[in-house]
Amino acid sequence: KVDEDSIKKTVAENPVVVYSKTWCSYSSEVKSLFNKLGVSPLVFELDEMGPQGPQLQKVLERITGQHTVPNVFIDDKTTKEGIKVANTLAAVQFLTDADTLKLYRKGELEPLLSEAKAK
Amino acid sequence: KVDEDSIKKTVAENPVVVYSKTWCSYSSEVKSLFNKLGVSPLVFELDEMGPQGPQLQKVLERITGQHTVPNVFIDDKTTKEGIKVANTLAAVQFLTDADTLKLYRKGELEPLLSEAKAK
Ligand SMILES: N[C@@H](CCC(=O)N[C@@H](CS)C(=O)NCC(=O)O)C(=O)O
Ligand SMILES: N[C@@H](CCC(=O)N[C@@H](CS)C(=O)NCC(=O)O)C(=O)O
Ligand code: FES
Repeated sequence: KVDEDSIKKTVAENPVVVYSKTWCSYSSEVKSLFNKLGVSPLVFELDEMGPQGPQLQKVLERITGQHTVPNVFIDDKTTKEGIKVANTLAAVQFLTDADTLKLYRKGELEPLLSEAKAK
Repeated sequence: KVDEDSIKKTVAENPVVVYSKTWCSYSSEVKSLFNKLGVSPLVFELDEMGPQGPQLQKVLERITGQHTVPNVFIDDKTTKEGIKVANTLAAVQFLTDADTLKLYRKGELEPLLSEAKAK
């Protein structure tokens, strides 16, 4: 079943989720960026899911306002929102800056951010 | 008619030719790079040509060994070959380095290159 609830559930249960297309270089760049940082995102290849692919893309557009790939969700407990949507390759590059992600993985980012409430 | 001769003729008659797809970011990057450098390439959007698009892609694969987009031809009189094929975005970024292209447009690149026969 492809609807908003199923996507929200997937995103809530996995720290990093990438909606991608196998032949798209921007999508590959995002996937390899995560791999380089030692993160194994949950990846959905929209072009390999049959009719569910375009359906999923429509629901993603409703949730994030974006119909393009890569469409990335990063669970960021550091912010109240819980789930941060990185809509573009550039945003992912920013969010997954090696230092930030390493700190986050080690649980050191959160204390830093709460100390610097100003963030 | 889409065959090797028609592509070779197009490429011979136009200094810069880009085979692209409208929704592909890599293709858009190549097109905007040329625009930034004041070059108006001849652009073929393979996804807007009906059945000729995939046919053209097959012939391009035969000529350049590459089935992907962007597929770029830059007429480079500075080399014996005449037509330089820049198969990737990175190659285009290298070839269209602002200085190189400006020199070329002003006719100053060729003398420089022939002086430096070593190139
Ligand atoms: N700026 C966006 C660009 C995303 C984008 O344009 N994606 C293209 C593929 S590279 C796409 O999904 N195109 C389909 C469409 O535009 O309908 C990013 O950095 O992710
Ligand atoms: N490294 C190449 C990548 C080209 C590429 O993979 N293009 C993709 C679209 S971004 C493509 O044509 N994919 C179709 C396919 O792989 O069949 C470049 O820089 O141009
Ligand atoms: S389809 Fe070319 S970069 Fe995405």
